Amino acid sequence: EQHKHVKDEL
Amino acid sequence: MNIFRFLGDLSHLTSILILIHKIQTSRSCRGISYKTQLLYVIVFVSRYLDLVWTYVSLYNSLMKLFFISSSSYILYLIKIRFRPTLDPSIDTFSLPYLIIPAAILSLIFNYADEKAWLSEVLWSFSIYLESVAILPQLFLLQRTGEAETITTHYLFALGAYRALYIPNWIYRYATESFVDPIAIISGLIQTALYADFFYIYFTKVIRGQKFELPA
Repeated sequence: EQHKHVKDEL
Repeated sequence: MNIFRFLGDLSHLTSILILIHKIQTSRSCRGISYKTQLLYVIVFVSRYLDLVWTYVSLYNSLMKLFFISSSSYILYLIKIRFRPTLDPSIDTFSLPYLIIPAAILSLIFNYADEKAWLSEVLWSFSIYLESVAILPQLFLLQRTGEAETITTHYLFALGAYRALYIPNWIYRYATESFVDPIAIISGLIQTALYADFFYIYFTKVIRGQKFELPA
């Protein structure tokens, strides 16, 4: 499933 | 956070400290591409501006602040403080060739939705631009045919950061089904750009020889 992209990487 | 990503970030941080140390102790930016450093400032500012409205962790925010401020400081060192040591005649890679395609790609391939357009386009732009930002530096190296050892350590730490993100993605896919196609594809390309450099670094610099490209 496609969920909102989380930007926790630098 | 896994060990690969943490070591990758540390390696990235180390590469910047090595570069600042090199410029300050030699009081010269010889062998360093101003254009690559300018691209990194653009990359960090366009990606980490979300610092203002997004909070992930203290670690994340502090690193973002560090990358924006240190890359700006390096630009100051090169362009103002040690400007006389800059040789623009060998730093000739054309920036529009990198910036324009990155901008076009970011308009086509991004994670934008109705809530966030600009920030998502800026984020993917920064990812695409980062993947090729090292090219002016590698091009300069190619032109001069050799490099000071300290400069090669800088490049190695920077390349190691990219390489370490690959096992990080594999680990994240396995443990949390996390997949970020934009970051992964760009990251793989970026790491591949270092292949030649890594080869010479391991076969020469590690054995105490000078970094010289084959004629």
